[in-house]
Amino acid sequence: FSFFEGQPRWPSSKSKLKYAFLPENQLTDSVKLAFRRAFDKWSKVTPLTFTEMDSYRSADIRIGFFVRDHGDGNPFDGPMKILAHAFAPPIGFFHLDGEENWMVDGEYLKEGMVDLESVAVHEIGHLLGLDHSSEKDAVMFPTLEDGTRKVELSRDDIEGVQMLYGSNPDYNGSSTVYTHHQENDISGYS
Amino acid sequence: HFYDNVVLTIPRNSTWNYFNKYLGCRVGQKIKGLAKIKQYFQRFGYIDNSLSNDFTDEFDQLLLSALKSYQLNFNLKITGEFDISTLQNMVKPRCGNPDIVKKGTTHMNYGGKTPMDHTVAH
Repeated sequence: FSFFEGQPRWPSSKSKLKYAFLPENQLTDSVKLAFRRAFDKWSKVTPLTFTEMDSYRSADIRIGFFVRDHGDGNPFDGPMKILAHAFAPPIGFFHLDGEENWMVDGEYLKEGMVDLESVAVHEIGHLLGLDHSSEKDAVMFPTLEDGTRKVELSRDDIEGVQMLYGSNPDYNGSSTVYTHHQENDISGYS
Repeated sequence: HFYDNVVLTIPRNSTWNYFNKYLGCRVGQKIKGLAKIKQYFQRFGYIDNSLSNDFTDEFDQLLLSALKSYQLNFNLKITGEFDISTLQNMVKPRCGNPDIVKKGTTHMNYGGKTPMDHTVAH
């Protein structure tokens, strides 16, 4: 794991973080639920909690789908390539490429589709202060092969975020620590 | 575009074929399109952002340094060449956040142990 320059993190007074979706996106409940599940991954291992709120402008974490140039200097590029980006704390911007084919709630991923929850778990890591990891099994590894689902935090991810925020008192240290991803490689391992 | 259990297949071959021409490319060679690869590396922090993105198509020391840093960060064999593993990694969809935030220095590859900086000279 690694941290952003200067190890920014949410202050201890901000352990109950509020997130909101860009109203113009008009996201369905199933899409919002994918984000909910992603936030839960991180709250299980830290003292942080995440609650959805309606007011986009006053939320700590602002989630939106955008297309191409959307004004933050990091334009999206259409299907595949760059999927999303998020800012270090306490900025809280979480942007996703609106031109991807997002799989919201399904087990049958194919080439050309991107698992929304997997990307959400990764970007929330950035929002909390984690930068990219070289550990291939970590959710903070920078690439996500299309047709791949990787939603469980690895030990590397957990150690990193717990260095910033400490552990959730209810976290037993083992129940969520495993890596699950369906990658296709030439050896046939899945 | 949101899908629930819908099968959709967009072949990745076209992307792979585009990158395939760089296979085995090494220092001193000149291949059309390498300037784009340098822009890719600059986008993700492997080439200093303060440099103009008006790059040449030559495999120069700038590209070599960027490539080696990339291979280090992704736990690839550091060959300094565009081998298959490196090219296959580069065509994968990815997060838009850069991998290197400080000139010439990566914090990304700790190897899961001591948080030490790995510095790669330009």
